[in-house]
Order: sequence, then structure tokens, then C-alpha cells
Amino acid sequence: MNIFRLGGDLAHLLAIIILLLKIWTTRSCAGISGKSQILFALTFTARYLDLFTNFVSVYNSVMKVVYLAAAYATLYLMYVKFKATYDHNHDTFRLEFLILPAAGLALIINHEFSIIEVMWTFSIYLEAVAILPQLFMVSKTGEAESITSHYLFALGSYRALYIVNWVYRYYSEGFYDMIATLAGVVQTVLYCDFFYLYITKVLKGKKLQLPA
Amino acid sequence: GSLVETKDEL
Repeated sequence: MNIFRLGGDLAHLLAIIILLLKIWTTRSCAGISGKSQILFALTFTARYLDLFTNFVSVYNSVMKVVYLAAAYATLYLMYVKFKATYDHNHDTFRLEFLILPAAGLALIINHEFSIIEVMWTFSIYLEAVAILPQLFMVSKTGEAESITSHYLFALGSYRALYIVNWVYRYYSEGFYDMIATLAGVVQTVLYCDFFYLYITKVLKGKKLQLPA
Repeated sequence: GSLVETKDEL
């Protein structure tokens, strides 16, 4: 565990908390893509299948449980409790366009052809693109609330910090994982345009509005 | 041997 990895985990946790608090306090999930949230729930379900078979540390297990619980709590709030506020007309991204390629790629490019390893690899590929429905929704409506922007910034920072962690681990431990690193780079690159808008607009107190 | 070590990440 190094400071970048911890920072990444905390940024991820912060993103999840921001999203849950936003939905809970405003009693609304307007502007949030339920499709992206489904993909995140699927991602962490596939990745943490080893929760009971591979004990790493108390920290590791607790974080896994928290991420899973938060992912399903978000789905519950969006699709059950505050269903009426869900903006499904703008959330039209086709999930199969992301799930099927991620599953196909996981079957072909993996570290080992076993169920748990292919599921882990699938989760890595799926997570890389899971935010696309959300970004698509923002581009469709042309704007995002500030709180949604903060959520996206924290979520994007998480994988960016993991990349720094992987560079650090490569030099300090000689450790590297090509699958996680390449997917992590793709994931972070997808946020670049958003990062630019966030820094130039939201941090200056303006609403995130896409240029016409 | 990255197969096992990477699983300590989240």
C-alpha cells in the first residue's frame, strides 16, 4: 500500500459517498445515468467474487463490502425509491455495446483461463468503459449539476491515482499488471475532456455546460 | 507473477 493507491481508494469512496448523498438529500437522481450505475454494480460483483476465497487484509475486505453495498444501494435508490426522478429519456446508451465486447475481450486476453480470473479481467475491462453512459448523458443534455461534476471528478481521479500507484509499484517492487494498467489508462483518458471542463469551469464557480 | 499480487488492489 502506498499513498497513491490509498488516495485512489479514498477518491473512489468519496465519489460513491457524494453520489449517494446527492440522491438522498435532494430525493432525486436527475442527471445520473442508471446505466453507468448498473455497469459499476456488475463490475464490482464480477471483481469481488474472491471476497470469500482470497483474504488479503481487513482493509481490503471492508472496502470491497462497502463498494458492493454502495453500488447496490445506488441502484435501489435510482430504480426503486426515487424511480420517478430517474431521467431515463436521456439515459439511452445501449449496455450490450459495452458488456459484450468486455466479456469477449476477457475471454481472449487474460492472465489465466479460469472462471475467477476471466471474471476479474471482465470487471477490469468493463470498469474502463462503465462511465460512458454517464458522459453520454451529460453530452446529450449539454450540462451537469455541480454535485454531479464533483462526483465525476472524484471518480476520474481514482483511476488516475491508481496509474501513479502502478508506476510507483513498478519502480519500487518491479510489479506490473499489463491488463489493469492498459485498461486503467483507457479509463482515465475517457475522463480527460471532462477534467478539462471541470478545471476551467466548475472550479471557477460556473456550471458545467458543454460548448454549443 | 503478477497474477496474485494484483489482487491486493481494489
